[in-house]
Amino acid sequence: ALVRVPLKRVRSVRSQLRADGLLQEFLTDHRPDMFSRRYAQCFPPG
Amino acid sequence: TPSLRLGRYSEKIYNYMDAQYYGEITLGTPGQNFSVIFDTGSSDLWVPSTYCVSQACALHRRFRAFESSSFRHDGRMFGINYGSGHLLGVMARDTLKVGGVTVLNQEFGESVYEPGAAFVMAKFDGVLGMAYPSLAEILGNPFFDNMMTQKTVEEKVFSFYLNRKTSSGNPQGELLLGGTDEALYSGPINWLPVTAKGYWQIKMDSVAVQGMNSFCPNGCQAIVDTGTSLIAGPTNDILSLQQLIGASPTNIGEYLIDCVRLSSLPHVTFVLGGKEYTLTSEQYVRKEMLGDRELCLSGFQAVDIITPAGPLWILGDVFLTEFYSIFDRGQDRVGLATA
Repeated sequence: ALVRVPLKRVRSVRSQLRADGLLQEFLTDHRPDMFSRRYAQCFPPG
Repeated sequence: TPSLRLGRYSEKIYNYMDAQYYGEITLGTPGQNFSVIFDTGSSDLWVPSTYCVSQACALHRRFRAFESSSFRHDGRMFGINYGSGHLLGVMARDTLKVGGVTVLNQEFGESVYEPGAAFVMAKFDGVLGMAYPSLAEILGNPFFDNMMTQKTVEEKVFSFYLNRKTSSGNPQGELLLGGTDEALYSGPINWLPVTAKGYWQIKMDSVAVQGMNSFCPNGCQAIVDTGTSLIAGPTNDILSLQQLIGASPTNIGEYLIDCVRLSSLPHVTFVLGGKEYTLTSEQYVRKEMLGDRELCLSGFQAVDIITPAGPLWILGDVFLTEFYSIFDRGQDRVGLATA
């Protein structure tokens, strides 16, 4: 009766970005909330 | 800052930049495979759609509705805001298989727009939420609610075993639907009643550093969340906690610890239901290699989530790798035992 779902552990996105030297740039330039603010008028009300 | 609006959270609090554990599901007939985060901090299921042209979708498996004979069109739109990304899509229903168990007519979202870079590097395709229905953005029953309704599990319980030590012979992690496995934990289970049925929210008695009752002295609220990797708490408390463990801030908001000092750092104890859950520095510090240099990062993170019951603490993977967690929808309680 017990259903077993194996889970895999992988490096996080943050960890990958850090290893590639891209974390600071990502956090500075790719913040989705910046996108939301700039294009807020494009989204439907609500 | 996530805020409460008309009794609902206006924004999901998590970013999946730190998510580490995922598993496989199958959607449609014949089945199409996807890897998802099994997230007790949200209630929706979504995967990328074949119609999505965002960069993130191009790098992940996408659902092809026209190839599924069991697909049911819904047509309603949905949007989910996460801490570091948002997505838009359309809702659908189809047959879902998880670990060999079939759930019919599962509501889910087909994401058609995943802007920004948040999901581009993610190893997982989507997210499968396992919190209460009140947290769902997508109308309809969450996955485990459907399992209960369709009686595909005997017990209304699921549990998580998350292993931090990848080198051992044990599995890296396991989700058990319908019960627990005594081989994966030791000692008695400490049961904590759910205080608000949205997240898996429980009362925390206090947080102590090296035995000193430093934070949450009169009790506070915490959520048990497999969808975030760190332990989070109110900014003021976490900043003080970082000082107590000797963590220094970086210019991108992370906290570093001198790896040489690890053995001398204090224990941090969470008291839940009168029982102490102590993490040593080796357990609350995350180690990462940066070139040939080892980085030691604090496993604590400041996140302000204000609820009517007070600010929330989040017990994520840093906590859950040490303690086996059981989520009981039948009796609305969370169980913890030593993993």
